[in-house]
Amino acid sequence: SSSEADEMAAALEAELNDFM
Amino acid sequence: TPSSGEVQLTEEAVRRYLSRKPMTTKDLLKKFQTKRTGLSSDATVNALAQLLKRLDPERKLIADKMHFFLKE
Repeated sequence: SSSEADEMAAALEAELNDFM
Repeated sequence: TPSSGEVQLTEEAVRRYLSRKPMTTKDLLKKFQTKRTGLSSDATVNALAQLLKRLDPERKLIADKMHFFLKE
């Protein structure tokens, strides 16, 4: 489900925040 | 090789996708959906974050969205 992908993408970007 | 539909979240797989075209975190997550890898969503996020930090891909803003890619 895309909402799951959205949530995971937000979590992933939070993990990568200094990296982004 | 994984059976049909099953994928493995490996550095090699991520490297292959990013060498092919710039992808957002969401694009990558769609390639490694939890139901296809058998990983939990937390495990998928953590693994993908570690792999991306290790690969240290190029970044590019496309349509105001950050994309990762690897030059050949």
